[in-house]
Amino acid sequence: AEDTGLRVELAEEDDGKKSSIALRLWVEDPKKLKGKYKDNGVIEFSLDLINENPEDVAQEMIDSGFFHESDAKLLGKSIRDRVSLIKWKREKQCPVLV
Amino acid sequence: GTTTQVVHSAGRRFIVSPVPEARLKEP
Repeated sequence: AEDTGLRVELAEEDDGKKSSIALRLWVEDPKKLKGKYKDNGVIEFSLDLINENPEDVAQEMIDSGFFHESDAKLLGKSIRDRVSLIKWKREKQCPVLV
Repeated sequence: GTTTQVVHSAGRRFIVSPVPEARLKEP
């Protein structure tokens, strides 16, 4: 995935069955962000892989004051990339479930 | 700081904790 300056990782083991999964996100390179960034640390959250859009979660983070509006795309992309990877891994492991 | 903060937004819960040093040094 493209280096967005943001890192998104699994915050729990993926059993491949749950639709909602815990993720954690943090800023590795604040210089890549357009908006002013206040060091918040690691943000842990859960996301429904099937029913939720990564972009919506990104917007909620902005609304909560973690990031600036101008980084919405970057944030959404970072989460989406990780979600795609999780889905791809699930598909590889158990194509029937996905 | 070492505190963990919980922020609620539109039914979602964000748990915020400090970034461990080791994470920042990861390649």
